[in-house]
Amino acid sequence: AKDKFMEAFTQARSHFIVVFRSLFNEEDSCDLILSDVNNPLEADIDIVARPKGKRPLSINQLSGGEKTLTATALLFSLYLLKPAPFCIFDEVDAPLDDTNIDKFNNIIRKFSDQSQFIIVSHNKRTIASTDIIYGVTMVEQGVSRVVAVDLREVAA
Amino acid sequence: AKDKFMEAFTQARSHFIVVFRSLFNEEDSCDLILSDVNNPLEADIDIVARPKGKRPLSINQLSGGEKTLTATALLFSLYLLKPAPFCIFDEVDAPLDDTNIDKFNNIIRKFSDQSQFIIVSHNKRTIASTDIIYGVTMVEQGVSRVVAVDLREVAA
Amino acid sequence: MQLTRLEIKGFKSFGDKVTINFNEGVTAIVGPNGCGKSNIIDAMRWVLGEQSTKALRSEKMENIIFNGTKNRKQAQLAEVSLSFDNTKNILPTAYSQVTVTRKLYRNGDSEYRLNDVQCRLKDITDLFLDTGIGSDSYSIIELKMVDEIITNKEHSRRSLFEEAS
Amino acid sequence: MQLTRLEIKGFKSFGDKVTINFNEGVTAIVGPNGCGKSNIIDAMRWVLGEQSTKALRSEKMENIIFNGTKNRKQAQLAEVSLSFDNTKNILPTAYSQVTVTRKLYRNGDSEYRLNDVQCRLKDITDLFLDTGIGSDSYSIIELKMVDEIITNKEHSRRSLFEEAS
Ligand SMILES: Nc1ncnc2c1ncn2[C@@H]1O[C@H](COP(=O)(O)OP(=O)(O)OP(=O)(O)O)[C@@H](O)[C@H]1O
Ligand SMILES: Nc1ncnc2c1ncn2[C@@H]1O[C@H](COP(=O)(O)OP(=O)(O)OP(=O)(O)O)[C@@H](O)[C@H]1O
Ligand SMILES: [Mg+2]
Ligand SMILES: [Mg+2]
Repeated sequence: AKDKFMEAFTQARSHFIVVFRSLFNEEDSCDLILSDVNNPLEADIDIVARPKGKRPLSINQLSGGEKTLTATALLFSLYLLKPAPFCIFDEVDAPLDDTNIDKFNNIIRKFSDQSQFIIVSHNKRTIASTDIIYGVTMVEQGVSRVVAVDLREVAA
Repeated sequence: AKDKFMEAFTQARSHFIVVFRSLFNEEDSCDLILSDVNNPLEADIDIVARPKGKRPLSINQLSGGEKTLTATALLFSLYLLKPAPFCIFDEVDAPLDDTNIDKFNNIIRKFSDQSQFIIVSHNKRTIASTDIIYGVTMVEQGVSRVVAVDLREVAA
Repeated sequence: MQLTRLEIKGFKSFGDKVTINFNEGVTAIVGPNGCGKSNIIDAMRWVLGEQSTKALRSEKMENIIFNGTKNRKQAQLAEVSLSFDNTKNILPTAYSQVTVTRKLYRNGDSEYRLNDVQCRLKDITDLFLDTGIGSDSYSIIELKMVDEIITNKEHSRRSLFEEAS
Repeated sequence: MQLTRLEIKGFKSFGDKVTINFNEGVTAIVGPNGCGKSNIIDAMRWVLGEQSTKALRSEKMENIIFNGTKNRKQAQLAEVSLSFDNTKNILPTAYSQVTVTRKLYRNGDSEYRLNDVQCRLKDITDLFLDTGIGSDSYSIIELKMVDEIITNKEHSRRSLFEEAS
């Protein structure tokens, strides 16, 4: 069990470095570190994230958007370890600026030939990057209905 | 002390009803209730929020945007009790749809002749509704600088 | 394995039956605050076996049944069905189409069905074991989870790793 | 009482001195993720007496001093000054212009100043008592606070009410 975990951890770590660099910059440094290498099944998994030449003393110091991208990089590195058939994101793009929304949606686009992605969002850039849109409405108070939406109407 | 609190509570409650209805709809019901009227200094303050004819069993059941507007209504009702000279909002509009962003910014506009408001936001509608814009940048990696921004550049 | 269809009736704000067909690629779910987008996600969690009322934003499980409005009576039954195309046989079953159904009656009775044959909750969670889907998976992501990963709340990072290993 | 000016040097990402002039009405602070917007808000909390490292996203108070980058040495001192126009005499002081300054040296020394005269932290927090400003106030709002109000975490609603009464 210890070996199995270490093998998974090592792979996830190398995925994390690749995904982190595609969400931030190619020269940024980051890492996943076991707090106790001799006790992998109990140790904490520490995240080192250093976007754009910064040297944060902990990831807690990062901004809202930087934390969101870092956590997303970790989740995608686990996804690459064992791809789920579908992934759902509920308004995860809310803290992101336009540039990072594009990076976020590009990485989803990249993985979308392997899995289905369902994205809940209020953001027009995000919505415009998807293949099909379902609109949820409450024409009758308190009762939800769903309609397929024409992308050209959304862009208007 | 008990009377002082009850007086403040009664006023805050009536403010809450007015503000809630301006953020939601005029006919929506809401309330602030002391869990134990005989023990006002210890009792919990319960929030009842029923936007648009809904009958949520608790405010926990409300959506992300509805919770944000409800909490904002509570904060503004406390503000009306004792107006602070300035109020700061850090990306509080992130969960809101366009219609609610307009309502949110309109209520800030309404109170802005009494207090200064400082709004951190990524949302173009919000930014366009403000009087002056400061842009924060990191031209040199990891070092923040601030510049006044021309609104016409932001709209471009 | 692909999602093909989701049917929701009597669950949260779905007073009327709603059907969503899923295609390949990236699907957006949009709409104003409070219209029911997260409720759709909750319906998917629930039909896949979510038992945490906290994860479903509810004080007790009965609260996920449509509660009625000023103009409508509450529902007596919440029912969600999620259908998959299993032609790659990722799910450990002979069927090429798999439909998972969960029902909750207001009197507390529960029902689980696999391709319309009654089964136990365990049969449903066993089906999705090791696929990356299921109520603790890393495949349903919201901002609260971002915060839990960053603060490592209750060893969330470890449980995600173990889910994926 | 109006904010007139904020000066930040050596605090968090402000390696160089930054001055922001405030006017009446609604001011927006904009910019890409991680550029320093919330750090400006943190600077205002800190100069008004915030002592919670958690509220400042830091493990210890020393971490709020500019930490340097690949190309710059770390700072030895963090200094923030916030100036007010007090012509309505809302603040209990004779001065019509009030400037509050807070300094933290990397060796741990602290300094507080009121109109450039050294004072104690208590003198600063006393000044803002009952104005609705101060480190526990309802006048600095972020999404985390929305969540605390909705879940009533640690009686947050009561402490807000008491702050406003
Ligand atoms: N059992 C129930 N019966 C009826 N309505 C319910 C029930 N449970 C939740 N709701 C309603 O569903 C609404 C919330 O829906 P949901 O969380 O899906 O919104 P949303 O579309 O995600 O909005 P947002 O964009 O703000 O996140 C609430 O107004 C709530 O009252
Ligand atoms: N002591 C410090 N020295 C140097 N840099 C620091 C220090 N403390 C924080 N930072 C940096 O400041 C950045 C965060 O800034 P801030 O939280 O203000 O961003 P923001 O503009 O609010 O972004 P967002 O839109 O994502 O919320 C982080 O990248 C962090 O590394
Ligand atoms: Mg939602
Ligand atoms: Mg921020």
